[in-house]
Amino acid sequence: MFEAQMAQAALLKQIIESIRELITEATFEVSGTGMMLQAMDSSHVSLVALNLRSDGFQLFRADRPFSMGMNLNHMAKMLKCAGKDDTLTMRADEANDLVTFLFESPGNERLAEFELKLMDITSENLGIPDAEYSATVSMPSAEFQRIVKDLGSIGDTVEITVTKDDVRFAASGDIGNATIKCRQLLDTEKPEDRTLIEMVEPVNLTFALRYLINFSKATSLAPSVTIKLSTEMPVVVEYKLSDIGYVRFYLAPKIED
Amino acid sequence: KATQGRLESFFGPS
Repeated sequence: MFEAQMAQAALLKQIIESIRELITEATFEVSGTGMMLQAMDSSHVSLVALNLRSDGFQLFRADRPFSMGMNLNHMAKMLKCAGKDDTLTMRADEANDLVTFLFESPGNERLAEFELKLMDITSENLGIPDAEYSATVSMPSAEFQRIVKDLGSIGDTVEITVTKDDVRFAASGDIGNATIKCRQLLDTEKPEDRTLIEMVEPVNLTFALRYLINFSKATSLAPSVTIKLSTEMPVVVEYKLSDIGYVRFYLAPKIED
Repeated sequence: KATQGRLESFFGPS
């Protein structure tokens, strides 16, 4: 038996909306520690890792580890039916191939029950090493979204360069070139407005912009985003979900032949 | 000319 209750159905809805274009099907692994998901896009270029800790839920019960394979577009269809302030309760047991989503309005006057068919998904999970990165940049998530969208109108790829003074995003295309340079900014009223650059060694990597633009769909989930880079390694783009976990996106770099 | 890397080249099977 699995049962978990979230104060805001809207949170899960936003999470699924932010990842469902990259991965259409995924298996949620449920255990005493929470709900996890790891899935690659069909081209095996990017990966989504979602972690929702059990202590971030209002109620969480998983008698034993349990896998729930879901079509994320179908899941999104159901989650869209939740009211803005509804609570969400998820229920499933191994006896039937269904997960139930219960949406309850704040005054308890409306209770909606949606049952989603579970599916068997064969997927390969990758072991992601817990590596030290050469450079870590934290910046407002809206700023990162603006940068990748702006550069996406110029070129297909972005060259990211981190030095101790700044982080540069550069793109070029048929119409010309663009470079956006962000300096470290620590003296802000709100901590989420900071741009923090931690550099062990300078890095310079090139990535396909369309994936980064896709990752930035998670902008509404967190005020700030953390980008971790090491030479010739996939970049990590992390959105922390307050009090419950994170959604991380990994993207393999372009490699010089 | 740069080619797109695949994740399997960087991360092993779990």
